[in-house]
Amino acid sequence: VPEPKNADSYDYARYHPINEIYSFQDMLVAENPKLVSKIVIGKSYEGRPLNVLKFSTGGTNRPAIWIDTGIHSREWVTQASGTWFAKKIVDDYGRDPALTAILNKMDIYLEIVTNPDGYYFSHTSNRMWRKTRKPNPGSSCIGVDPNRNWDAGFGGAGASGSPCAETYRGPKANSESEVKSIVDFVKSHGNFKAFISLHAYSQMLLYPYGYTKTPCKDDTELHSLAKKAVTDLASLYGTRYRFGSIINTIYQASGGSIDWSYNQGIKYSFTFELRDTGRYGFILPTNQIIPTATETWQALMAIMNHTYKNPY
Amino acid sequence: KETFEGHQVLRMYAKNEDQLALINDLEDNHEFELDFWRGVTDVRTPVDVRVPHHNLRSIKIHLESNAIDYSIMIGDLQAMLDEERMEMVSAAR
Repeated sequence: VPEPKNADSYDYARYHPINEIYSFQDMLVAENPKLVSKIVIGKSYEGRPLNVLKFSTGGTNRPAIWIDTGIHSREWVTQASGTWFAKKIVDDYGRDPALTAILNKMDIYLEIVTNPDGYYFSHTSNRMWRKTRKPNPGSSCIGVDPNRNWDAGFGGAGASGSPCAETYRGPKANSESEVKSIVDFVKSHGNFKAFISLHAYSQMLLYPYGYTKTPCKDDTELHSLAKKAVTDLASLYGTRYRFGSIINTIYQASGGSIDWSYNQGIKYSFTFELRDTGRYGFILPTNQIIPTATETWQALMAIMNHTYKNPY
Repeated sequence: KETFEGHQVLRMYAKNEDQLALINDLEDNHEFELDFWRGVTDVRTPVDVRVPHHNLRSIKIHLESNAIDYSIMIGDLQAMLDEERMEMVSAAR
C-alpha cells in the first residue's frame, strides 16, 4: 500500500491504523514548520509516544486551547476527526479570519490518539476495545477506563472498582500514564483556557460536572456557550445535539477529564459525544467521517472563539 | 483476534423508571457479558447494548418478561466489522 506523500494526499475519509496517523503528524509538522510542532508528552504503557500537535504562531506560553480525541480507543470517528481538524487548522490559518485571530493570540494543542495502545489493539485484536492496556494485578482483565481515572471525584459513583468492567477507574487517580502525562503537561504549561475532549457517540455537548450534582460556578455561561456551539454545529447538516452538565444530561460519572480540567481553573471545559446515525454506534461508516468532523468544527470554533474573546 | 460472530447490539427503550432500573441492573450483572455502548440515562433516551451470541436468548427473554421494548440495532456485529475491514483495505489500495 503506497504511503501518502504529503498531508494533502492523506485520505481523511477513511480510518487509519496508528502508524499512519503518526506518519501524518510528522508530515504535517514537516510541511508547516512555522505553525506546527510535535511534542511528546509521555509514553503509553506499551511504550508508544503520546504525541501532541502544537499549533502556534509564536510567543511564549501563550494562552492555549487543549483538544483531545480518542481516549476511548474504539471511538474511531474521533481520531479520524482529530486528524481532519489538524489539517483544517493548517489550511484555515491566514484564510479564515476567526481562526487566524485566535492563532495570533493563542496556541492550540491537539492530541489525536490519546490512548494509543487501545487504538492499536482495536485495530489488531479487538475492535471493541475501549480501555488502556495496562494489566491489573490480581485480575485477568486488562486496562482502565481512562476517562474515569482523573483526579476529580475519583472513586465516587459513576465508575467501577472492578477491573473487568468497561468503566474500571483504576487503582488510583492518574494511575494511567496516558492520563498522568496530560495532567503533568497541562499543569506545567499553566495557561490553558479551554479543554475539550471528544468522544463518540450520541450527539451531546457537555460541561462540568459529572461527579456531583452541584452546578459549576460558570454553569450559566457554559450553558449558553454550549447552546451557541450546538446551534452552529446543526447549521451544516441539521444534526441535533443535546447539551448540559454531564450529570444532568447523561449520568453520574466520576473521574472524568473535563471535571478535572475545570477544577484546575480551566473555565471552558467541554466534552463532545459525536454524531450518531442511529444504526452504527462505534462502527460509523467512513462516508460519515468528514461530515462529522466538519460539523464538529463549527462547534469547536464557537468554543475557541468565545475563549479568545473572553479572556480571564 | 477476537471476533464478534452473532453478537447483536440491542436498542432498549424503557417506558418508566422501574424499567430503567432493571436495565441498569443488567450493567452490574457480569454474567451476561454485556457491553453498554450507550448507558442508562432517562426514559427518553434508548440504551444500546452489545450482547454476545451465547447470551442473546437469555437477554431477550429477560427483556420480554419484563415488558421492556427493544429493537435490533446491529444484527450481526462481525458482519459489519468485516465490511469495515474490507472497506479499509480497498480504500488503502
